[in-house]
Amino acid sequence: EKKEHPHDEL
Amino acid sequence: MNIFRMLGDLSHLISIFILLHKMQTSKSCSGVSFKSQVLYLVVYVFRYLDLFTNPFMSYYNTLMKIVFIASSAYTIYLMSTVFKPTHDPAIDTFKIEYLLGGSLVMALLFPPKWTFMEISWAFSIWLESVAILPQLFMVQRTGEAETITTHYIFALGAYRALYIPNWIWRYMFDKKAKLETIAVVAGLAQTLLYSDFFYIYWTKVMKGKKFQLP
Repeated sequence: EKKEHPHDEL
Repeated sequence: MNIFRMLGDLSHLISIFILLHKMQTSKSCSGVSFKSQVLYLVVYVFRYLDLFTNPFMSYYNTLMKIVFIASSAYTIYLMSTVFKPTHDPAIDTFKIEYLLGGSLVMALLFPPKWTFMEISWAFSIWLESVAILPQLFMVQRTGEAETITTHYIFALGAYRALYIPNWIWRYMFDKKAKLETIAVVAGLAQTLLYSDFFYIYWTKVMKGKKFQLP
């Protein structure tokens, strides 16, 4: 779960 | 990861290579907007601050972020030192203060969260959507552009344009994906800004003609 780091795109 | 996002990132990488290749082979940065390049560096620095704070996401993610920041800084280094004599500030006159100010206002009004990191992320997304304007303005002023420069602008624009089908894909198939409204709206706006350029690129450059404004 990566809820706290939503910006996974570049 | 899906095919559109991969092609988008690849397109971004290709644009960087085209620009550096153009400058190295012609020993000149004529036709390239220094102001747009500065804006892109600001974009990447503010967006990828999470390189130092966030836990590790993936090698791909980290590597690409470093490549984007480093290549952007290198481009500016080249343009402000080695190739400086070939840059003509007299035709690179777009007022970037408005772009910086507008992006900051948008970021402050609608941040995903009220934290420095999230505001700077939003700022970078808005700024990226308009960062090409000084470059397009320069092309408009001169009325034409070298073919290699148009390839660069096209590849850079295709990067965000390809993110649009990527978002549709993620919305439909990626259950864990959280669509980011700011990125989608800014991405659509950015692609719209490019649309006129895309049209001329498609109808002229792809048919072997010179990029010339009607």
